[in-house]
Order: sequence, then C-alpha cells, then structure tokens
Amino acid sequence: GLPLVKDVMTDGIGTIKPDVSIEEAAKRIIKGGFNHLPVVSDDGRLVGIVTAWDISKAVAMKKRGKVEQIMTRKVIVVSPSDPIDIAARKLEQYNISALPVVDAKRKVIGIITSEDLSKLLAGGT
Amino acid sequence: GLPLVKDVMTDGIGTIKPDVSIEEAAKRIIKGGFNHLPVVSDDGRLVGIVTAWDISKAVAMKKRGKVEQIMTRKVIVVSPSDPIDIAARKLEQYNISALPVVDAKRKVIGIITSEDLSKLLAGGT
Ligand SMILES: C[S@@+](CC[C@H](N)C(=O)[O-])C[C@H]1O[C@@H](n2cnc3c(N)ncnc32)[C@H](O)[C@@H]1O
Ligand SMILES: C[S@@+](CC[C@H](N)C(=O)[O-])C[C@H]1O[C@@H](n2cnc3c(N)ncnc32)[C@H](O)[C@@H]1O
Repeated sequence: GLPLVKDVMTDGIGTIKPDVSIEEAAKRIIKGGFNHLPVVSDDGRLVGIVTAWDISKAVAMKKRGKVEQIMTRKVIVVSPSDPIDIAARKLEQYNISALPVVDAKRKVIGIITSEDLSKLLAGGT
Repeated sequence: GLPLVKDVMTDGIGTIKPDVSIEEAAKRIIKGGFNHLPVVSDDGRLVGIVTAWDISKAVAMKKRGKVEQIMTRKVIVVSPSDPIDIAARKLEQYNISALPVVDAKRKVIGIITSEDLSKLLAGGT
C-alpha cells in the first residue's frame, strides 16, 4: 500500500512559543532552512503555526510584534498512521505546504511538507 | 509514462524586477497566495528568484532595500518537456520548493512547485 505519514515525516522538529518576537521566529526559520514552525503552549499543545509566508505578510503590512499576532490558529494536522494520500489531499484542499503530525493528545511529534511528498516522485521510474 | 512539467506547472505567473522594494515583493507574494517570484530583467530574461524565505531572512537580519539585494541569482530551472521526476529530483537536490519553467531563450513561461507535485499524490489509489 501507500507509505504512511510516519515513514515520510520529519521528526525532532523545532517549535516556537506564541510570545516570541516575529524577528526571532524569522531567525529560527532561516537557521533551520525550512519554512514552517508549529506554535506550542507551555505544556506542549499545538496552538498555531507560523511560516515564512506569515512573516512576509507582516513585512507587507509593516507589522512588528509577536508570533501570536501573525500565526494561524486553526491548524490542519495529520496522524502518523495516516496514509500519505490523506496528507496530500489536505495540503491541496487548504492550499498549504506543511502539516504538523500530532499524537492522540495533540502533541507535535513531527511535520510533513509538500517537499517531503514531492521527494517520493524523485526516485527512478 | 510520467506526466511532463508542462502538464503540471502553473503558467501566467507573476514576475518581479530587481529594483522593486522588498516590501512591494512581500505584498505581491501575499496578494498572490504563493511563495516564489521569479525575478526578470527589462527584456524578460530570468535573473534571479525571491521567495517568502528570502523576505524572512531580511527580517531576521533587519535588512531593508530592494529585491536584488536578497534574491538568489543562480536559479535552478526546468524545461516544459522534462518529465516530473527530473523536477522532483532538482527540488530535492537543492532543498528548494519551486523551479521556474523556461523556454530555449530562458524566458519564464511558468513555475512548478513541490505543492504542484504533491497534488499528484492526492488522487484516489
Ligand atoms: C494559505 S498558505 C498560502 C501560501 C502557500 N500555499 C504556502 O503554503 O505557504 C499560507 C498560510 O497558510 C498557513 N498554514 C500553513 N500551514 C498550515 C496548516 N497546517 N494549517 C493551517 N494553516 C497553515 C500559514 O500560517 C499561512 O498563513
Ligand atoms: C534553500 S531554500 C530553504 C527553504 C525551503 N526549502 C524552501 O524551499 O523555501 C531557500 C532559498 O532557496 C532559494 N530558491 C528557491 N527556489 C530556487 C530555485 N529554483 N533556484 C535557486 N534558488 C532557489 C530562495 O531564493 C531562498 O534563498
């Protein structure tokens, strides 16, 4: 059958707290070489997501401030046991490029991106 | 066989000139709902690419100015007649998420992204 999200996702990813500055979020995104940072509360629960796109929006609107002012709060997620076509469908439906992978208690255990999925098409045919 | 880049790419895309401000580039990226803008010279030749990631880097470095100061100049591209596994392989090799599609004269005729490729995995199995 199809690979599962847990076979394709990246684990051990960085997360960020809502009260961190937009500038600090930008520094972490650049240092990490990725585009997406799940936002978590002090007890590790997923409360939002902030991306390079959100930071660009802050630049477009001359907005400074904290992650919580620019993050998306209604986060689309997947489970590690979902097959990858579910992940690909959600990315397409919401026009997004990453899905935090959460366990039954909504703790973030990884992230799966459109870059991870497109890699599956790079192999020999 | 495999679909070709021209079957999957987005055509009629926005481009931007090197002397436009970073703030204006951010506005166009947000208005368009995408992450990547090919940078073209006055005669339409591809001279760089600027993305939401580059704008985030400018925020991280407290840099203002023009697109030409933050764009990537050595652009990885594909041809419309390439099969999609070539595109997927280039995205993976360079850790990027978009490839301008250029004709024989290096004129930009579209763009193909990891989001476009991951959509191919969303279909019924
Ligand atoms: C709608 S997309 C448009 C640009 C491009 N398609 C992309 O994915 O970056 C940008 C917005 O999607 C949001 N976003 C990214 N991943 C998300 C997710 N898993 N759930 C909800 N929103 C998400 C970001 O916070 C940002 O505001
Ligand atoms: C190395 S990627 C890292 C982040 C993430 N993987 C992504 O694709 O956004 C970010 C850098 O890649 C550059 N880039 C994006 N598409 C490119 C392309 N087709 N050719 C060369 N550089 C590109 C951007 O200008 C940016 O400086």
